[in-house]
Amino acid sequence: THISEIVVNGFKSFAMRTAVKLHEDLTCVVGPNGCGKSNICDAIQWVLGEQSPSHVRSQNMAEVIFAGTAKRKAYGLAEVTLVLNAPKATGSEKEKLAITRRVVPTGESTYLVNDKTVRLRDLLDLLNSAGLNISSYSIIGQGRIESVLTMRPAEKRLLIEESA
Amino acid sequence: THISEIVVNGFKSFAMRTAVKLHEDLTCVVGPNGCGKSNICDAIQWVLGEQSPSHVRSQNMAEVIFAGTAKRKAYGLAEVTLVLNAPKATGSEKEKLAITRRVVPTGESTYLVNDKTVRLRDLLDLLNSAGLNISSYSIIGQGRIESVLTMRPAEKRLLIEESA
Amino acid sequence: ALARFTDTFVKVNQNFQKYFQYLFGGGVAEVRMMDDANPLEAGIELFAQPPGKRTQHVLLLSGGERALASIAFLIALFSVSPSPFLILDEGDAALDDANVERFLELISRLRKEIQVILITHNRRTMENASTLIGVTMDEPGCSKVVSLNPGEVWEKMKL
Amino acid sequence: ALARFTDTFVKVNQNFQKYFQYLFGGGVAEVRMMDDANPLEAGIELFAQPPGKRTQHVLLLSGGERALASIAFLIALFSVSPSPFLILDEGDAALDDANVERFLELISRLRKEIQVILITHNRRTMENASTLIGVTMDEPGCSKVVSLNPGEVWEKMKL
Ligand SMILES: Nc1ncnc2c1ncn2[C@@H]1O[C@H](COP(=O)(O)OP(=O)(O)OP(=O)(O)O)[C@@H](O)[C@H]1O
Ligand SMILES: Nc1ncnc2c1ncn2[C@@H]1O[C@H](COP(=O)(O)OP(=O)(O)OP(=O)(O)O)[C@@H](O)[C@H]1O
Ligand SMILES: [Mg+2]
Ligand SMILES: [Mg+2]
Repeated sequence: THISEIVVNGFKSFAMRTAVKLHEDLTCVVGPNGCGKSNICDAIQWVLGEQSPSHVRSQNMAEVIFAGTAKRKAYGLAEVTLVLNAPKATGSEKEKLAITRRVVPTGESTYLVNDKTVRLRDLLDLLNSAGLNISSYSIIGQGRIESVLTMRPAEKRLLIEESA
Repeated sequence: THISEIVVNGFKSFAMRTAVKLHEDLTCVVGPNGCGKSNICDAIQWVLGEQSPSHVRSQNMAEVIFAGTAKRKAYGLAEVTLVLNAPKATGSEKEKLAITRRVVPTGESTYLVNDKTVRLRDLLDLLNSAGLNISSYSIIGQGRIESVLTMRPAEKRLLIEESA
Repeated sequence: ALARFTDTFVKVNQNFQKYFQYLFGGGVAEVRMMDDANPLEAGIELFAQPPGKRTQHVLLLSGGERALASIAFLIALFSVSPSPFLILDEGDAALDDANVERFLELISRLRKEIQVILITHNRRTMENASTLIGVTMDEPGCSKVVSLNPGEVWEKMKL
Repeated sequence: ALARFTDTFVKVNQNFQKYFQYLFGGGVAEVRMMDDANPLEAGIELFAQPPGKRTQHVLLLSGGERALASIAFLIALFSVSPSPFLILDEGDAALDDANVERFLELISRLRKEIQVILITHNRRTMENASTLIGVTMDEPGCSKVVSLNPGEVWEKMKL
């Protein structure tokens, strides 16, 4: 299983619909300071159901919507789609799984799997059953590499329990 | 006024007496990870009277004493001397000002100015009167570059009051 | 539940040691229970001994050593409970050149098993990528993405 | 006391704007009182608008932009109340190559007025030094210091 591409539209600094194709082994994302690299990281964390705004560097969930620039007005919607190549439950062929999340200025999110609206709980169940155990340490944000060391002993224990 | 050299002996990873000569305009300190660069920064912060162990990355003040390696035993004393070239209060010649701090395993420090023992309060008065206004932002530790941004509004105000 | 936790704990500890030695070229790393008498509740802490140095709590290591120790612990968790991908945002920032090479060796093993995405400013790291994604802001405030060949990075990206 | 604070506040604000524009090649930076009605007590906050982007609280900037904004604010404080030296421990770690050059231009101005000590892994930064100090641990756990010429850095330091 791997992410084949991520499509961002109106999410943070991605005013225009942008598709980022990823390689199944090693992809590097490069660019000058402030160009939007960490926003891609936030987008992946967000589309997978992240509920805490601070984990995507925002004060509230509506803040992920493109807020405008000197030349463009703010948008009313942010949408991210993650396309996963997951082995079919039934065999060896691969199937594409498209997970989408949208948010409006009220902060309310909607989730879709292959264009069908689902509840967040359904999405998380699906990810788990498809063997997509996305743990809390799958995405390590900028400056957070040492976060596993600075956790309290009880939190470190939870990491081990999570992987049990 | 500038620091002409710093002499460390038994401070953190500096088991042997080491003199670091600094240039009066730009000095760069380089070396592999874990070799002792940030320990030099801690030594300067410490000799200038730092009272909080966490500001020199320690749990208590005795922890700055060389704690031994696989081959060497721990020491019983740490000593740092900062040699400053300060303009004489009376004129244009430069005078050398040597500030020394020692600590023993009990955590008790002694301070010396040009080899004469002084109290911490005397040292701080001297630094101030010699125009050595060492502000809280003269030494920015590793990973702390953003600390001025993450301070609370009241703390940022203090920075401005300090420089008034 | 206890048997499973203990089993996982032992495996994470073994792998933490393995990856730490790989990254530091030796030394010892250990995951310790804070209270052996109470394995069901006790918190855990990480200790490390870089080659030739003494054992200490990981937070007393230098900046670069802490980044390497974190990477060793993270990969140890992954080896016990694999997730489909790992995304590291400038995880190589604090490393010197020699440690970047060791980090990249570890990544080149990991990428055979899972998908890895690295955000980086380090040239050596970029050179290892199968796919290189450049992000630019030709129009200020609006991000765009271009697919790059490693050779193009320097002209196109104004890095 | 109020007159002195206000005077300093205005100067820091002006210099923050000046150094921010220098480092970002434009844009606007501002120190704001959180409560104009109460200048004796009010806390302060920093806002920034990189060129072509919108104005926002400095904590919403990217990693590299935050490092640059901090440097601008620090130097603004220095310009109002000069201290004899500034020590930065890997302050350039989050910066891309173009921003390292701008940072070094600012440092080359500052070094004319005060003593600057930079701990760095960045080759460009090292090349600017008047004195280059190498720290090594030939014996594991014991630091030693050597004075280096810029050319010697790569052989001697195994960087
Ligand atoms: N009291 C002590 N006695 C002996 N060694 C110590 C003591 N305190 C710290 N150290 C050692 O000093 C080393 C760290 O040095 P320091 O933080 O200066 O490294 P650095 O050169 O800044 O590395 P980096 O580039 O990774 O930031 C650690 O390995 C630590 O174990
Ligand atoms: N909702 C939003 N609308 C528009 N722009 C936004 C929004 N949220 C964040 N941004 C902008 O995105 C930019 C930051 O992008 P990001 O943090 O991804 O940069 P980066 O490429 O990771 O840079 P660095 O190399 O410095 O870490 C900031 O300049 C910020 O203003
Ligand atoms: Mg970033
Ligand atoms: Mg350091």
